[in-house]
Amino acid sequence: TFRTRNLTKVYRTGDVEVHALRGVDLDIGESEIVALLGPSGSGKSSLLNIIGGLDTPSDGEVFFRDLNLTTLSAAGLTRYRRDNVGFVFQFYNLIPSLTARENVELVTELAKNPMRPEEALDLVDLSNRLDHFPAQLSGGEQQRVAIARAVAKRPKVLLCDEPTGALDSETGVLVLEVIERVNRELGTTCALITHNASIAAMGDRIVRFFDGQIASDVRNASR
Amino acid sequence: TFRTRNLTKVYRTGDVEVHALRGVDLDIGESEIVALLGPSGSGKSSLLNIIGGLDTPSDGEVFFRDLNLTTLSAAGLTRYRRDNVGFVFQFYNLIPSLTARENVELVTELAKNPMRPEEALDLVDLSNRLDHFPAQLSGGEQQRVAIARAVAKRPKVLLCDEPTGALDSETGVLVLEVIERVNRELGTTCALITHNASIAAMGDRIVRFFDGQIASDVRNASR
Ligand SMILES: Nc1ncnc2c1ncn2[C@@H]1O[C@H](COP(=O)(O)OP(=O)(O)OP(=O)(O)O)[C@@H](O)[C@H]1O
Ligand SMILES: Nc1ncnc2c1ncn2[C@@H]1O[C@H](COP(=O)(O)OP(=O)(O)OP(=O)(O)O)[C@@H](O)[C@H]1O
Ligand SMILES: [Mg+2]
Ligand SMILES: [Mg+2]
Repeated sequence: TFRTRNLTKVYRTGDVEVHALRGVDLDIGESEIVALLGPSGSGKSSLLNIIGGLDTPSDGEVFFRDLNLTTLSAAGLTRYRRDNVGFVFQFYNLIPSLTARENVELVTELAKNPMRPEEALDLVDLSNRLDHFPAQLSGGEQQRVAIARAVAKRPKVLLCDEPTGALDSETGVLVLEVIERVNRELGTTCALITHNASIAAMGDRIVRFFDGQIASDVRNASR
Repeated sequence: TFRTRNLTKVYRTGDVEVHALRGVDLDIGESEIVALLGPSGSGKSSLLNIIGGLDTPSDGEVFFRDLNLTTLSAAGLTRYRRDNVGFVFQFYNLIPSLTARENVELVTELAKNPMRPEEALDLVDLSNRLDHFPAQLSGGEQQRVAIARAVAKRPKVLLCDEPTGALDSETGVLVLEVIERVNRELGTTCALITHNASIAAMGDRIVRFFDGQIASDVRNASR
């Protein structure tokens, strides 16, 4: 599904340069579940944002199937994201003035064959919070709305940045089951940034980042 | 340090009531480290916000030493927080228009005997990010700025909502050492909401929430 070659990302703040990605080559196959691990600041979110079409590299190439993302305009990237990618952000990015249900609806309205918002929120056990606004939800509940929003569009690709970071272990297991089901039933390719060992264990592969590069890429024998 | 009696919190949204805290009795002793655990939505952040003076209960009482927080005005609560409490929020709450250093400075300027901002940020290994704005920091880096900001004021009380949620295990250990040092050197009383087993293990006590009540309160034999 994805192929990156020499993917490089440099952030410039004033005259300081941060080399967030230093030539990353990563292949992700159709319907694979890949766990992305690594220390804080090692480049994981930067990589995910680029393959998700939310940001552009400073150098190198990234392909989604035959589509070279680096050749797309801003409008092209928006179309690519809308038609293919479900994204769970590290900071949830819910719209504060919309309820949980409306936040999911915003995304399903534009999708070709979406779940109903109520269905998606039920998968993450939030049927009793449909009309709450983000400020009226606990941290873990906000994270679950973000997950429901991403899976509701039945995307080809699910990119999750720390999907269980704010969740206790039981609720985290619930979310992992939702992700596994989407992968099994829809063939959704999943890339998940995590510090959670059980997410890492569910993946086909574990890719470790260090200081902007891939330090190791190990196939999970048990899957 | 803290004593709550029948602490109750009901949120009303329209005609729906959420009973977030259902009569909580909790005592926290001077210089104790207490870990607060429990499922998503079980009331942990609600409890922490009330003892931290960020919110008020619907019923019941909460004392900080001899001070009854429920008798304070908004201005009184602000003074209480400023003079006594370092708070690490579940969503970091950094000011987007200020750099890492300035975010910490904002808090140390008002404190009686603070660390220098650079010192606090060095404790959490962010000396090379002093002039970055929150949007230019990774998730874990933002969380670490929030921690530096809370400990820099050398508070009597440190209240942390998921202080290592966005951190890999090594960086998480670094943060735990910062918290332990503040507790050991300053006698700071610490209450930490966490899903992280190593934080729970470092506490004097482990208090478990379930559906707005305390389900168990266990002293940690090893400490
Ligand atoms: N401002 C609010 N208005 C309405 N309901 C609220 C509000 N804040 C929280 N709640 C509800 O109160 C319950 C307890 O919330 P709280 O944030 O204390 O849980 P928590 O234990 O911190 O959860 P998490 O582990 O997910 O952060 C949740 O079910 C939430 O939906
Ligand atoms: N917009 C930006 N401007 C400047 N520097 C940035 C920006 N975004 C990220 N960085 C820097 O790039 C590095 C990599 O950031 P990235 O968010 O990819 O890390 P990460 O692996 O996701 O970390 P975490 O586990 O803490 O979320 C970090 O050191 C960060 O300070
Ligand atoms: Mg990140
Ligand atoms: Mg919470």
